[in-house]
Amino acid sequence: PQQTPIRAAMYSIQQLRGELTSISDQPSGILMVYFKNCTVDPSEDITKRVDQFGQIFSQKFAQAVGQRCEGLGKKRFTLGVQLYYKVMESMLKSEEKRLSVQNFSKLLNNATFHTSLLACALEVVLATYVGYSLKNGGSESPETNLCFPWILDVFQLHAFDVYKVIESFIKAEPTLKHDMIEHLGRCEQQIMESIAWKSDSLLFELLRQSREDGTGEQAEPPAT
Amino acid sequence: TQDYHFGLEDHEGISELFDCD
Repeated sequence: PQQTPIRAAMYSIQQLRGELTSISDQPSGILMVYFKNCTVDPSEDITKRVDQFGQIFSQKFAQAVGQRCEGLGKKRFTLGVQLYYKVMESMLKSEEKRLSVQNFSKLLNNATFHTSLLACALEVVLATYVGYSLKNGGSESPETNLCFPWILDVFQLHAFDVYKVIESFIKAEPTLKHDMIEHLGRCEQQIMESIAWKSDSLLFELLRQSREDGTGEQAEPPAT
Repeated sequence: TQDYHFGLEDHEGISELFDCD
């Protein structure tokens, strides 16, 4: 049948859900092996953090879309967690191959890494559904409140930390569709062009540090 | 995917980006 914008958006949702049907919202056996190989086992922190962010996400989702939608928020969050664990496993496999390392204790005990990865996974889920809402309800649909960078505020994340995850996320998840990769690319641009330069941004601290220890590249001379 | 501009070097990955290499 003729592919209308709504049908295309519904297809994206079905594709996303289809990709995740066989993925659990708990860490897989392979992930548990990576966790056990860590100097400090991160399993408990990871599952506890997912539970905490699940509650925050559902509450914020209901505030943004409507109180009767808290259950819907939970469903969205579960899809995000499934994608989060799927991509984490894929990232660790490629890092293991690249670095010939099996102990990822520092990375897997880094709360910012986990929160940024979960935020990126949720952004993929939210953008998939918002894409449908926009085409189905127009800009009046309350779900448009969930557009990027809504998720950064929900998790109180520095934009620059999510920026660091996006490229590796795209590399680690080959089933991402072209329009979703484009969307994540636009998120990167939005971060780099504006959000990352807000006064409380992490970027200023990093620039200051790189200037102090001289690791920063020399600024290019102004064009004549 | 040719529209997305990959910028990481071969020797860079998520471990380096989060200072966990």
